Amino acid sequence: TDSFDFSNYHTLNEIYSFQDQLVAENPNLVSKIVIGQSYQGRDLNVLKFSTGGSNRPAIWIDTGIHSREWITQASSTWFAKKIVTDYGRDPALTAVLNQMDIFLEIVANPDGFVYTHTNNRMWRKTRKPNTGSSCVGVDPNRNWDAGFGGAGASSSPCNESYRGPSVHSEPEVKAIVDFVKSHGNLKAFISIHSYSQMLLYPYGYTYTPAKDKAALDSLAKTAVADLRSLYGTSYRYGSIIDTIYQASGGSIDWTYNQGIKYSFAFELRDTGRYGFNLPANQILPTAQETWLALLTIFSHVNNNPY
Amino acid sequence: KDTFEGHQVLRIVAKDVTQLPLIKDLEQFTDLQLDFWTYVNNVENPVDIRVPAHSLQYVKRYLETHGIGYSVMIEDLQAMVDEEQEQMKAAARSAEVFS
Repeated sequence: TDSFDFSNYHTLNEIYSFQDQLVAENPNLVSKIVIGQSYQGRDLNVLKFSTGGSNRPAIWIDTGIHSREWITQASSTWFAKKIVTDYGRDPALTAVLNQMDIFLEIVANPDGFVYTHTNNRMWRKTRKPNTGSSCVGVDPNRNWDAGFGGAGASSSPCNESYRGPSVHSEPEVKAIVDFVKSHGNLKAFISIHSYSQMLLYPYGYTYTPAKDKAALDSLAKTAVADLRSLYGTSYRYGSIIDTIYQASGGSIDWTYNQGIKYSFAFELRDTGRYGFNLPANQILPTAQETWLALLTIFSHVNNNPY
Repeated sequence: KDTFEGHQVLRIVAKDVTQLPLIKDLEQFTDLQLDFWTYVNNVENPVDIRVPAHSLQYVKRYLETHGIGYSVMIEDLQAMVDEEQEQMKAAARSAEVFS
C-alpha cells in the first residue's frame, strides 16, 4: 500500500483491493470484517484495527454513506494507512490502540459509490428501488430509528432526503445497526460527511439538548481547534439542529440514544467553492487536518472511560 | 449516464427570516428537479442548490422577483466533473507507467 496514490480519487474496486492489501501487510494489526451486503450484493467491509484482547472498547468511523461525498472515502483510505504507519510511532495513537479497537468503514454505501463513478456523479442515496415509484434509493442518513419520519426528512421517494419506508429498511444501515448492537462496547461513533466544515453532535431531530451537550461541545471545540492548527481551516461546531438544520432519522442521534456518548458527525471541506466536487489536490490536506481532530477525539475517549 | 451540461450550483443567502419560507418553497417545485446541496435553515447558512439548465431561468427570476440574493457558486458543473474524470484517468495512466 506504500504505492497507493492517496492524492487521487479511486473506484470501489481499487479501494477494496487497497483494504485487502493493507490487511495482508499488517496481519497483526488489521483485519477485515464483512458486516453485511448492500442491496446490490456488494460486501460491506469494515477494517478492524486491534492490538489484541477481546471485545475491547472501540471507536467506529464510517465514511461515504452519502456516496457523492468523495472526499470522505478518499480521506478514510488515508486514515487507514495513517493508523498502521503511526501505531508504535505516535504516542497518542499508540496509547489509544493499546486500549481500544478502531473500526473503519471506508465505503458505507458501495452501491451508491459505484453509481457515482458509472452513472451519476451526484448520486447521494442507496440504490434500492422503491415500490410504487420510479425513483430509486433512500437517504441512508434519514433511515435510522431516531425521530424517524419527523421533520427534516422527506416521505417522497423522489426526494434526495427520502427517509425510506421504515426504520433501518436499507441493508447498508441495518448492517451498522446490527454491528453496533452486537458489539455492545462502542464508546465513540463518528460519521464523516462533506461539505461545509462542521463538527456536529446530537441532536438533529429534536431541539432537546443532549444530556452530554456540555462535554460534547467542549470536546468539539478542542477538536476543531486542533484541526485548524494545520492549515487554518475554520470549522463550526454544535448540535445538528442548531448548527445546520433539523434532520430526523440520522445515524449519530440513534447511536447517542443507544448510549454511545461520543457520537459525532463531520462535514469536511470545503465551504462551498466546489461542494461535492472537491479537487483531488485537496484530499491530502483535508485528510491530514481531519486526522488531528479525530486523534483528539480518540484520545479523549480513551482517557475518559464511561 | 447522467450529465450536468448547463447545470449550475447557486448559492442563495437569505436577507432575513422572512425570506426563508420563500426559499423553502422551491423544495416543493419537483418539476424544477432541484438538488439541494445544503438546506434552508437560518439566515446564517447559505443554501446551495444544483439547478438543471431547464430550470435556471425560472429559479433566477423567482429569486430576483422576491429580492433574494444569490451568486453562482459553480458556473459549469459538467466541466468540473469532466476535469475530475480527466484527473482520475491521468493518475491511472501514470500508475500504469510506474508499475
